Amino acid sequence: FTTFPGLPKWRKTHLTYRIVNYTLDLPREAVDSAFEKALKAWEEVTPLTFSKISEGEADIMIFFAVRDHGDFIPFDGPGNVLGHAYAPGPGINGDAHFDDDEQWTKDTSGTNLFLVAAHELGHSLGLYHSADPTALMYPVYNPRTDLTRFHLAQDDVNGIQSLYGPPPMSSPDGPAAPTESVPPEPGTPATCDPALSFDAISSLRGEILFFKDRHFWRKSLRTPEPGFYLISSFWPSLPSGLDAAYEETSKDIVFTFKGNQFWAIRGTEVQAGYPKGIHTLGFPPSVRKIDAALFDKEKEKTYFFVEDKYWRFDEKIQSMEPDFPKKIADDFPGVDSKVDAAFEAFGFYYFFSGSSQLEFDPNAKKVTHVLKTNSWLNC
Amino acid sequence: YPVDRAAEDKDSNMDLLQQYLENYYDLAKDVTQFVRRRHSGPVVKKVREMQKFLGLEVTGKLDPDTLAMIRKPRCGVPDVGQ
Repeated sequence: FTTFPGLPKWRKTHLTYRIVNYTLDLPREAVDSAFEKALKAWEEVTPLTFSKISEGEADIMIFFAVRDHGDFIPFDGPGNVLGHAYAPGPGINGDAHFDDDEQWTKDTSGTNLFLVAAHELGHSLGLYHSADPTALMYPVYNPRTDLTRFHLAQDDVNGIQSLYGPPPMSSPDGPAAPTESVPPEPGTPATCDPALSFDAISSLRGEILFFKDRHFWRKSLRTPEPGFYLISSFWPSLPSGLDAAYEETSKDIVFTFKGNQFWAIRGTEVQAGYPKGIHTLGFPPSVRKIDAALFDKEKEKTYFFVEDKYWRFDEKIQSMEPDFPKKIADDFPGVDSKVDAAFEAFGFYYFFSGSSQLEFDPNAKKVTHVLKTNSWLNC
Repeated sequence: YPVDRAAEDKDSNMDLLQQYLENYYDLAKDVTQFVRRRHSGPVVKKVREMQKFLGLEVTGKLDPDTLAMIRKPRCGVPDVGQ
């Protein structure tokens, strides 16, 4: 990817846009939805949000025009140039113009408006062209793009996140630290390695974090591509090679465990007073470390897994429950081997052991699916 | 006469290439007839730069793949430069 010379970018995360006039090739609502979908593609991978206004000066003014349209860069009739846009900034900057001598369509029978809009709006946000032919910001229009499976290429995501960082941990109190999604380098775990195992897994404000060594994948259910980051780029004081992690959703806190210590983090902030010793939770001195943890938000109880046994912690009264530990295999039939990582989602418990993943129905008390560990990572 | 079709096509392809390089690769506009300077250093350098950026084989010449690429619909924003 490339950015405009001088690196112009918006200094705010909420932007307005206005469709000043409409092509007659499509119904108005089809034009509205094409631009809305195009902006959503960028919104999903950045802290940026957009709102449409119908009059006055918006940050991004969108025009359909033919030939000379007042900006010294006339369009050229059907074919060739489809549109152009200006880098972020005041006035004409940030605006996007579309050549109405093209035949704009919802599919690719003509020139697909959504695809060209998403590209031009990439310019409006500060991206220049990309030499990656699979990227949306590649300069030449690709009529063979599969619209049903459209998603930004990693190059596009890396580019826009180099300007604005990743989406916040959908936190009410502002964006997470701007952090590069780390392109896989040699020696880093390969996302779709069939032998991939995880150290720890936790939800975080609607996303799921898969920890491995020094890195973690961050999967939002809204974007197919998971981001890949260094743990230290979000939480410099956290160790790598975690043992376990879980989110206590009612407190908006993720607890992470390594050895006989644990940390509490909210968004990107490690809470003061941590790390604490795991024995403060009520574990006996014989427990040196825990293997995995999951929080059941319905019951408000946390399950801690240690070798072939498990404890249950009542988050309401902040105390380990009596009569524990119990055998994992007794209460989770089918979960027979040591648990590397675990989390709860959609009412199921997901247990990870080596390169396998077990989906467990806690009501039916049985394993409902056996999957590969990286099935959540779009592999 | 008759019109030498091949020569005419060649000229129009050259015009197309010149426009493309000036619009998207910051080739300085120059009154000298482009056809005459198409083998000059600056032009060949720009052709190679364009072929590299767009993922074509870098030949420095207006080969069929390059001609096909510069005919394809695209964004009007330049690929390099201001």
